[in-house]
Amino acid sequence: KPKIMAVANQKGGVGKTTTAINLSAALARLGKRVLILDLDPQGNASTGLGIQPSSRQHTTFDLLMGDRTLAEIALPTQVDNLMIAPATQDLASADIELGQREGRIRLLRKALVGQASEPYDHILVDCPPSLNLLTVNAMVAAHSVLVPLQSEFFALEGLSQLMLTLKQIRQSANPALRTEGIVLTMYDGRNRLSQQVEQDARDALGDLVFRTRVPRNVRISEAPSYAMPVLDYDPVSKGSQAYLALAEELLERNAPI
Amino acid sequence: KPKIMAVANQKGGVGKTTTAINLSAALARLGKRVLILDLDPQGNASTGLGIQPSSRQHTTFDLLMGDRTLAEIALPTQVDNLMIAPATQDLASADIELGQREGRIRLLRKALVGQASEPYDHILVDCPPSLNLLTVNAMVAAHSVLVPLQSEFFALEGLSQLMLTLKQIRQSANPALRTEGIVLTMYDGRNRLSQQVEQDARDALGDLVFRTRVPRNVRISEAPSYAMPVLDYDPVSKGSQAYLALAEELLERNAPI
Ligand SMILES: Nc1ncnc2c1ncn2[C@@H]1O[C@H](COP(=O)(O)OP(=O)(O)OP(=O)(O)O)[C@@H](O)[C@H]1O
Ligand SMILES: Nc1ncnc2c1ncn2[C@@H]1O[C@H](COP(=O)(O)OP(=O)(O)OP(=O)(O)O)[C@@H](O)[C@H]1O
Ligand SMILES: [Mg+2]
Ligand SMILES: [Mg+2]
Repeated sequence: KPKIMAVANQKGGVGKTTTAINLSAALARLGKRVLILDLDPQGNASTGLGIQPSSRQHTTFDLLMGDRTLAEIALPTQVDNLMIAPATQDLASADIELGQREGRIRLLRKALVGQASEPYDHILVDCPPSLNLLTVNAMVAAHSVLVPLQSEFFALEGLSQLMLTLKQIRQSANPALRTEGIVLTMYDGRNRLSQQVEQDARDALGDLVFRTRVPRNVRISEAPSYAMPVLDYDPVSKGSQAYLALAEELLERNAPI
Repeated sequence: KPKIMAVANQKGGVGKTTTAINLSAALARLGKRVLILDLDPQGNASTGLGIQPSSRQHTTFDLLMGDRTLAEIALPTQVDNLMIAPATQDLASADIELGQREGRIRLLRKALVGQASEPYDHILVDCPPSLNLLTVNAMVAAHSVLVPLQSEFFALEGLSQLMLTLKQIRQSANPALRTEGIVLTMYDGRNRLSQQVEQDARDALGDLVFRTRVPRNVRISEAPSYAMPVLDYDPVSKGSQAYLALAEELLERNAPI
């Protein structure tokens, strides 16, 4: 059975999509069978992996509505062992279309649980920048939540609200939901602010903060314009090294004792 | 009557709050009476201007619900000529609380229009990273929309969707809505990607793109941790100069012929 991990943070632009794409690619490089599930109407994960808008016939919106199965919407990417469930703007209407439906926060869980036969080791869900119905669906379906934390001032402000939301979901719809960890992104060791954010995060959250920090690295921001993860775009860059180290640390943390 | 401008882009982390705070402060420096209206449940504009959570008794949520007037919620900031209507997490429930209410997309417009006596020249509305009920309320209430565009690959992708949404709002709820312009943010002239985004934006949108570009500047990202706009934190920084130039260009564009 696949380990389902939501990549979430309601603060915008903190590196959710970048982490979902590059961590998935790193896990695939380490031999894991991975699926990225794009749950953001912006469809950045789909674009960043080269899925043209014209080939997004069936999307995660159809999966949520129960019209298609995961097997019917999953597409291959240019990365071995990595598939993607693509997204389009249709998802933006989910709030309205699904707003009054019974069990509307469990639609993704229902769609994924039924896929017991699925050949994936990991499913990473890229969430939109908000604590809306889509993100709640991801948290109810997931075994754990990975939180990218930009090493900037505003980023810390939203963290306590996010942890509160996770607690509420744990108490109501998904008691088994774990916090996989907090990943510092766009880290710049020369910048006092980055150091301060790291210090504050480790003081407040201890071991929940991954040892691996993802540095600010221009090769990471260039890679999506070539429709590939940074591991393929520039394998020796600091960005690639960081995401490979993050994948190894993730597997280490989850290794059976 | 105040000119109401929504600062909006559903892509996260592109510099909406940073532009709302610093452009407002620059307009105030040029002698305009300005109000920032924080419409994001994250409350980053309120925090960035030093409004402690404990002093956000009455917020934009109360304004939307019709329980308080603008005059009752506006608070002074440390900047002359600049007031703020603060936000808290309560706003996050607006979608649910207001979801079925008649005229729910005109609530902000109704609350602001009634304030004809208000002493402001400009009202800037800081929007959350989504095209949800809050952002739609801002677009229906506003005379124009200012779009911060991060000089990165994913940022261009969302722009066509945003322009489409503006067109739909213009055709239905707010025929007078103008596009104030597109502001390139976090611009790095040495970075090929930044140059490419600028080229693509100017090719597609022409004069809608402001001449002034806001450079990536560490003083801009440090300023909110001192609860002040970059103009007060480091008046000679490239960030301060850019936002002052942007304010002047904005006034020039709107000067009576
Ligand atoms: N470590 C990094 N170094 C440099 N640039 C980065 C890094 N991580 C992300 N970026 C860039 O920063 C921008 C924001 O990242 P990304 O889009 O992944 O964030 P997000 O949290 O998914 O945003 P949204 O809230 O809109 O979904 C992108 O242009 C991306 O290329
Ligand atoms: N020109 C700049 N130079 C350096 N850092 C910047 C610049 N503009 C914004 N930032 C930083 O980038 C981050 C994102 O900016 P900001 O929070 O203003 O974006 P936003 O669009 O309001 O985000 P959200 O989508 O979450 O509302 C912040 O940490 C901010 O300090
Ligand atoms: Mg994203
Ligand atoms: Mg903001």
